[in-house]
Amino acid sequence: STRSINFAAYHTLDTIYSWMDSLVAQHPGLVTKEEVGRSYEGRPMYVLKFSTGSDRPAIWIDTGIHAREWVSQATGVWTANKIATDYGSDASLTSLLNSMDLYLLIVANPDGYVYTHTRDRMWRKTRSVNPGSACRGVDPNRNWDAGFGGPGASTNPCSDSYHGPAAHSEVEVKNVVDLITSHGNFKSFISVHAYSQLLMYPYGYSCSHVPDQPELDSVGRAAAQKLASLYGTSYRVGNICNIIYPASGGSIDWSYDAGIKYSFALELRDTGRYGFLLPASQIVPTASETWLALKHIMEHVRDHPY
Amino acid sequence: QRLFVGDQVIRINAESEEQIQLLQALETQEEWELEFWRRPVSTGLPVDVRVPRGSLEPVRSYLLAHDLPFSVLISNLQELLNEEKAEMERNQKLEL
Repeated sequence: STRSINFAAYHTLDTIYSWMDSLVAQHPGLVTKEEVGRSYEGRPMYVLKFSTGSDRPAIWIDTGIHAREWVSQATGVWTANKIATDYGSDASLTSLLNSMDLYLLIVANPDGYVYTHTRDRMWRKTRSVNPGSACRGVDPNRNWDAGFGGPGASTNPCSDSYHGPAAHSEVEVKNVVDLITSHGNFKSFISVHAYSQLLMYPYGYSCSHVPDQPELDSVGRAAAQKLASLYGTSYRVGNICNIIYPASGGSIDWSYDAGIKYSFALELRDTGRYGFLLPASQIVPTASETWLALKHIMEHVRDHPY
Repeated sequence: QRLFVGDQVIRINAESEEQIQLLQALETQEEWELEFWRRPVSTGLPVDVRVPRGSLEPVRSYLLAHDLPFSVLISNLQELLNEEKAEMERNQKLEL
């Protein structure tokens, strides 16, 4: 059976997971749904894998590691559908998927996402218990083994940027680390957040430039230009530390240090007045413009093997 | 379910390094239970902060006293959340 979904609406975790099955059913030769592990509260974490062959280098995209950034997860849903439906008709995407695999983790923090639907719409972190504290949760984007415990992360379990007791202590992070590590051939790692209109590359844990800074900056600026070509949305481009603030333990710093050169993070749009509460009517415009940036990055990855 | 009745989200555009430091001091002010959606970093970036209803008056006084220019992004957070929830419910019914 298949399920239609309104892309211009926010959805619960169950609806998203159920819709994933439909997408797989509609595109059996292209899309598979794989469980990459379970969350702290035991929810499955599903990644959509777009693949047309075996032993391919791969691109990683995750959306919504911060639970309340709903437009990220919604953009992930739209993007998955876009990839599946455009394969075979969009020549560039088709050539990309004929040479590389694409992994898309739409809900990177399922416990937090469910919590935003049921208890606290403004929840950002995971839901793990912190021994000795009444406060729960770890910021999953301060928990990676990349300058862990350094600047821009809190030691206080009650803080929204609490880094957790140890690097990769959060199972949601560990699941991704294990998949990326065991796969061993990811060439790009892209994390999607909201809402500050930024396109960033490493580092956040240090303000020094990474060796590939000129290339990453150039790719990022071109991607931001493509994004702006649709609705004029303006993005700032740069490394995390200089464009926002030092932030240790971030996912793309870890991926870069793990050898994945094309590591980027996006902060999707606000329309200036909503923050984490971007109206659902903005999902499709946001996803559409974001797609142009993602596509540019992915094409560059395809065309610049290393 | 946690409610945010009367909470506001305020945008502050700091114009100097001194004003950034004043806002950073606010970050450590636990009594007002502020939640920074965008932290004070530099004058080029706006600062967004959710202010619980009970802290609106002292926060506004603080901002005015230090000539920190601000505007209200969201005047009542719960109203926006109610609209979002109603829209989701309407959509779910349509899909079913």
